[in-house]
Amino acid sequence: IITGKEIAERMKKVKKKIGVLSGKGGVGKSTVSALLAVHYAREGYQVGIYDVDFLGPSIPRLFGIERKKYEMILSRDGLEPVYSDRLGIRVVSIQFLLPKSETPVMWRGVAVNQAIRTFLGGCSFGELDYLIFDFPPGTGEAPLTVMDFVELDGIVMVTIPHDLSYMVVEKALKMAEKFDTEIIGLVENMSYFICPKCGEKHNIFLGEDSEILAAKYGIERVIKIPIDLKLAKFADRGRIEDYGIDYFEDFDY
Amino acid sequence: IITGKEIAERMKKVKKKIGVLSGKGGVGKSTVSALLAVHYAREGYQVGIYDVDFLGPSIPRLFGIERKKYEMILSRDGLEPVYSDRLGIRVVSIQFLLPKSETPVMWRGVAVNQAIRTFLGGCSFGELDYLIFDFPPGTGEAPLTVMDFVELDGIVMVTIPHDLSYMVVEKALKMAEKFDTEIIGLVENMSYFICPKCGEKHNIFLGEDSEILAAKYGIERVIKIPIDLKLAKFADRGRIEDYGIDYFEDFDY
Ligand SMILES: Nc1ncnc2c1ncn2[C@@H]1O[C@H](COP(=O)(O)OP(=O)(O)O)[C@@H](O)[C@H]1O
Ligand SMILES: Nc1ncnc2c1ncn2[C@@H]1O[C@H](COP(=O)(O)OP(=O)(O)O)[C@@H](O)[C@H]1O
Ligand SMILES: [Zn+2]
Repeated sequence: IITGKEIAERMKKVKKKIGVLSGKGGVGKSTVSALLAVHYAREGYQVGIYDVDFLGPSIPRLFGIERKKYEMILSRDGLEPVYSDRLGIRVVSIQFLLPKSETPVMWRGVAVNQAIRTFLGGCSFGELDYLIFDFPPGTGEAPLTVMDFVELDGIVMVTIPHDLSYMVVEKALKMAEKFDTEIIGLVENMSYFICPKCGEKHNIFLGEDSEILAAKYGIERVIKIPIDLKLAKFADRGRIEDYGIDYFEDFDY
Repeated sequence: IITGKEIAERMKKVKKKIGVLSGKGGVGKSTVSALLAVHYAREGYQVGIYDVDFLGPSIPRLFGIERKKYEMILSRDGLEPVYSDRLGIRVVSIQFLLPKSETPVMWRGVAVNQAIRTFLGGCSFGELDYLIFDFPPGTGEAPLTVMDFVELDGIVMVTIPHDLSYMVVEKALKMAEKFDTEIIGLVENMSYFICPKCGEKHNIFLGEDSEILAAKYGIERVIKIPIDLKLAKFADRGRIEDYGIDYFEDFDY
């Protein structure tokens, strides 16, 4: 059984722990988590991603490393993460441990919480500058389980224009407060579209203005990512590390 | 208490009953339900919409008639639907009966099923050519409750490219089979984007091809609707009846 002490020992070696949250599924949270990790890795930092989204793990797929499951071996230091091909990002995901045909929707409640702890305390993340937690969608159990054991340095909230609301951001803020951490950035994904042919930018105005919301709640950073068909292709083909545009270029954290 | 007999009596006066389903929320199902109703109304048919989405009713808002709640009066024929401003579409929605501040998320299980039956048997829809059922997202309880009492003539399935999958369509097909009805159309919403400036069409290829899926499952009609920023504006402002483009123009049902 993994103790809080073991987890604390592991987390001591990680300089910054960032949780990525969303109000609901399908807003691009996993894609954003991966982009953030790639951003830091390209700056030369040691980066890890903990894919906490047990019911819908997508990090291995984004990096094209699902087949590397046999690399998640048990060494005397613990469970070794799988390294991404290009940037050596350390990836930990339940997907690596599942038999091919089994979908994680088999997992429920207690089992998931146990597994989350096991990974936190049992994985040999090593020395890291940044560890990105890709949480399941929503502000439910899993983030709480992690935050019980890990002091996150900050939370990045991912939304899409249609879902941008006071309610969703307030919920995330309460959670951040409850765990003595802060929302370090608001990502408005699929916020505009740039025509590949004529270069015209088309804003997608639906719901609240992310910058007004951020200002109201003292969230210092707003990152707007367009509906990017090329990004979707790279993501779909497991080549997120090769994607040329760094949407977190001006993210100063 | 509303009996199955009462419901059958009401439904006898409705020529075609069409259910609109989606695999999950946020794919534009309500918007599509409204567009379908507007399509028929513009062709001169008598149309009704039954907003069965009790936890997230959006039909009154799409038609800009939330304030007409006091028009949903109880006559000797039953509960009168509210007529839309421009096309006289008959709208029935739990939203008309809720106190302003109450969000329907208060409702649970049994209460919802009771309410669904009450509306089905208690609303005086009158003689209609088409009655559109805007179901809650997913293939859960509510559609089943309705289909227990109403013989739907057909189901329209709404998806977005990212969610288009065999699993989701198969689930809908099983449901249709179970209730002895068929999927009369597959709507792939947000399937492409037309640049308002240069007119270039950009396809959003993610997940399965809707036409291949439809062919595989014998679904005769595929309707592709683009990400349409102008439509989103009209929808947002409750002016769906004024929106000029009829995406169901070639829908031959
Ligand atoms: N900015 C974007 N532009 C285009 N496609 C995107 C964008 N962000 C995410 N996607 C696509 O949308 C889908 C959902 O993204 P994902 O990261 O899995 O969402 P979530 O983790 O919130 O469920 C994926 O197919 C992904 O490639
Ligand atoms: N084709 C489209 N283009 C642009 N916006 C759309 C389109 N379809 C739906 N929307 C917008 O997306 C949001 C979700 O649509 P909605 O019909 O409420 O979805 P659902 O009923 O599936 O939850 C709304 O803001 C709506 O105006
Ligand atoms: Zn253009």
